[in-house]
Amino acid sequence: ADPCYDEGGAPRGCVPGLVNAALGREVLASSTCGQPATRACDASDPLRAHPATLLTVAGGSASSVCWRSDMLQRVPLNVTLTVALGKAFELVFVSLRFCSAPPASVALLKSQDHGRNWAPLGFFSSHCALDYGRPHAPLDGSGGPGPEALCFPALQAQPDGGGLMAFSVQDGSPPGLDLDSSPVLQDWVTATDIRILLTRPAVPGDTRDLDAIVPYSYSATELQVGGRCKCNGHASRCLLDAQGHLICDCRHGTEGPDCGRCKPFYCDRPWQRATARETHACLACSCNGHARRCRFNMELYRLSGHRSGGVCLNCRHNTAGRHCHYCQEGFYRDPDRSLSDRRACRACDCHPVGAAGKTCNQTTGQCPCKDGVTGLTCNRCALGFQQSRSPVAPCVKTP
Amino acid sequence: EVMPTLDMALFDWTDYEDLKPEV
Repeated sequence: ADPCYDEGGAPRGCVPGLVNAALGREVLASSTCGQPATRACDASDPLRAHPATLLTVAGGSASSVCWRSDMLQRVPLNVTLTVALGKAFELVFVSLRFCSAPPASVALLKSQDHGRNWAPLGFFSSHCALDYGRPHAPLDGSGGPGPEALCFPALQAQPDGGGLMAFSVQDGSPPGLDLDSSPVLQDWVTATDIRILLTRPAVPGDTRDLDAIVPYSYSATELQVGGRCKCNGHASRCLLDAQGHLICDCRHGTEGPDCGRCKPFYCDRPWQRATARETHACLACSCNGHARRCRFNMELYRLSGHRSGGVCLNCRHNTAGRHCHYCQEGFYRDPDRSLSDRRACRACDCHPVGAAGKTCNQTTGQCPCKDGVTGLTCNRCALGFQQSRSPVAPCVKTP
Repeated sequence: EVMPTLDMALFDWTDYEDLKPEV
């Protein structure tokens, strides 16, 4: 059963399941220990390496080996972890487990354009104003009228010496916003890449003071990016295409990596995201089987009461009109054939001498006859007339 | 009564050469 259609075959909104979008993805760390090798870390020795791949490997939580940065001895002590999700996801949460005391300041960023631009999702710091120029988030987690990156209290060390950064996209998003109906919230949760900025280690003293710093390294494991592959309500799963790119398995006449547009022939109404109440499936143009392409016309769509705006292009089989629903000039509808029949339109075949033109009545097929001429194609003289030798007046009254 | 179809061979195109249909 396809979750995007009900038992009767009618389309309905569908979304991919919640997954860890970072699982198996490459993590780029700005600093990783072991190059050059030290006694504790050697990137070339699998038994003593602490690569960033450990952050997103399956079963990472069970591993006792963590990613570890180089020993940082100079200010600034910034280290970034960046993971490309491969396509747009709608985030639910981001978490990172630290193997040592969690940093005193962490910034969480997202990109929606595969790493070209970055925007903050949230911050964790004991000194929000100092580190990020922001006030501390209200205790109830609420922010302004729209979603915004809030600065939350610093991550706390756990009894085992580690710590957990757990960020929910609801943090920073005002309650009551509905993903279906809020484009602002849809934008807020959408990301193609996640970046975690570790900006201040959990060491005593002022980390802006060079002399106060003791060598320090960040250490973490199990980066999780919980979210749903973004398909705008038009797919229930994502797949790898022939080039290895992650794409939505689009339904409802949609296409694109995120099902973000209508397929070429499915443009009878504008593309819209599916909601719980309305599927907004893209509809095929109504061309009676005589056209393969169509375009959307907003003016016609408005005039139709938001029902149909598709205009068929290149109507074949001698048909014409917005829906290829009538015959081209010089052809008429054969009443014995259905409108979708390839031979629904017959040539007028008006007589070159008896007819006054080449265009017949599109319904009856009657050609316009010269005086005294009769017949569907104007090929006979009427009663009381006889053929003359003049092609201008082919039939004259019988004397 | 059904009249015969127009006989193209009977028409005189002398003065209407430009109107003569291609056969």
